[in-house]
Amino acid sequence: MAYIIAVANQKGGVGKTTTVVNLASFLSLSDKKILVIDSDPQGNATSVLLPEYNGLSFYDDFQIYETNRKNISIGPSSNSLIEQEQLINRSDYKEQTLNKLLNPYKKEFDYILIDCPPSLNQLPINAFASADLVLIPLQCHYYAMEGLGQIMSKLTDLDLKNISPSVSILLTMYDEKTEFCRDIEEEIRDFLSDQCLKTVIPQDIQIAIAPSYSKTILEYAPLSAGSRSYASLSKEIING
Amino acid sequence: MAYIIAVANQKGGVGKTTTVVNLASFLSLSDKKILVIDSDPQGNATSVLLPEYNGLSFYDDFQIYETNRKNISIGPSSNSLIEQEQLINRSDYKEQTLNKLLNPYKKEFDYILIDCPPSLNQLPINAFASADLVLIPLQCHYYAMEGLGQIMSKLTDLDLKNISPSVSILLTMYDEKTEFCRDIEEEIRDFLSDQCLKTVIPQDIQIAIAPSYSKTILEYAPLSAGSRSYASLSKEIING
Ligand SMILES: Nc1ncnc2c1ncn2[C@@H]1O[C@H](COP(=O)(O)OP(=O)(O)OP(=O)(O)O)[C@@H](O)[C@H]1O
Ligand SMILES: Nc1ncnc2c1ncn2[C@@H]1O[C@H](COP(=O)(O)OP(=O)(O)OP(=O)(O)O)[C@@H](O)[C@H]1O
Ligand SMILES: [Mg+2]
Ligand SMILES: [Mg+2]
Repeated sequence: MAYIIAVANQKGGVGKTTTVVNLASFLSLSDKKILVIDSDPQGNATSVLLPEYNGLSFYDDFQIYETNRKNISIGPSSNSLIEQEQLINRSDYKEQTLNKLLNPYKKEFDYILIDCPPSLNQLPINAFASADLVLIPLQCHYYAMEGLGQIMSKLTDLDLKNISPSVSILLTMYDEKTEFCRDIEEEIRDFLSDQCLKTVIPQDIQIAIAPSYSKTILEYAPLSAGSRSYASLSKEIING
Repeated sequence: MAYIIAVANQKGGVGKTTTVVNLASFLSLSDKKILVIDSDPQGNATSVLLPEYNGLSFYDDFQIYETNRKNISIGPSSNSLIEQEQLINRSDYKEQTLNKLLNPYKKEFDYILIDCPPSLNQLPINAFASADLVLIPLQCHYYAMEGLGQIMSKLTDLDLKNISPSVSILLTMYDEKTEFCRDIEEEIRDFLSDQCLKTVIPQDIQIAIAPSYSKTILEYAPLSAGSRSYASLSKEIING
């Protein structure tokens, strides 16, 4: 059965899509079959993994597509996800909608990675209800730290509905030259030591340039600090 | 009558809150009375301008509060904004809800700045319907560029409902040492020359540190490149 990871944080621009795309790329190297679900109406993961795609979203027609990368398939996003989120709010299954749609695929894949939009509305909640693990990318900045409490308390609320994925925190865009970043890392490791992953993703402009060539960091700059950090993340995830 | 600016972009982490807080700070220096409306459930603008606030959102009780900064008042955010967005979807006024709530305040203030969450749902749409200007902070990165088309086409759709604010683009987190950033700036200025503001906000870690002391960039590092760029933005806005 697939191990399902929801990559989520309502704080915007913290590296959710970057983590889904690059983690999928390294996991697929160890001969694991990966399904990426793009639950973000922005469709950034779809634009890198399935460039030129202009069809329906996974929530519309339950279809997945092979990509030109071995072992990686995708359930794509589309603009219709904004309306879909309203429909899910009023459907019978509500937060279990995505989980039901994924059932036919759970035996076929080793990992399912779900990219979430920057909110705590129905699309991320559906991802939490499907997930074994919620991976929270956390930028070492003040506003991002503030938001951590909100997503953690939402996950506590969902526990009452028997939605209880485990939670890991991934420090992203880490700039070790900045005292500010080092202080935040120390604070996180003190408070949430067992949930904070050992791997830290550094600030690396190569990571930001790669998607403009529809490439993962491994394909664009395999020896970069960014690439090596996502390689180590994939090992940490595989080893559980 | 107040000039109303919605600061919006569904792409996350591009500097929306940073722009609202720091533009409000510089506009208030030129003896303009400023009202900030925090339409983001994250409440980042509220945490800097009204630290320790723990009450209802502006959408709940229509209340505004003076801050400890001369000439700046705020209609705060709260977690209830997530539910409020669902209620607005089903209300009679729909996208005109915020505009009606602002009516009692339009004579009292020179500028009203609305911070938006990273989406194209009802909260940002309400801000567009209230605004004279939609200011789109744009990070010079690939995913952010991709998103520009989505918000521009949403604004074109709203034009049919007589919601027609003007639009300006503000380049943020600009790193002139990166060829990647320079290329994106050139592309934007070619395609959207009349909408792209002259002021460019540089990447400046002081901007990211200031909110951890509940300070604006002017208060934290007045001589920094970040501070000077927001000063020039306020002049560009005042001079229209
Ligand atoms: N470690 C890093 N170093 C440098 N740039 C990065 C890094 N990680 C991500 N980026 C860049 O920062 C921007 C934000 O990252 P990304 O879009 O993955 O975040 P997100 O959380 O998915 O955003 P959203 O909330 O809009 O979905 C992107 O332009 C991305 O290329
Ligand atoms: N010019 C800049 N240089 C360096 N850091 C910046 C700059 N502008 C903003 N930041 C920092 O980058 C992060 C993202 O900015 P901010 O939170 O203002 O974006 P946002 O668009 O409001 O995000 P969201 O989509 O989550 O609402 C914050 O931690 C902020 O302090
Ligand atoms: Mg994303
Ligand atoms: Mg914000």
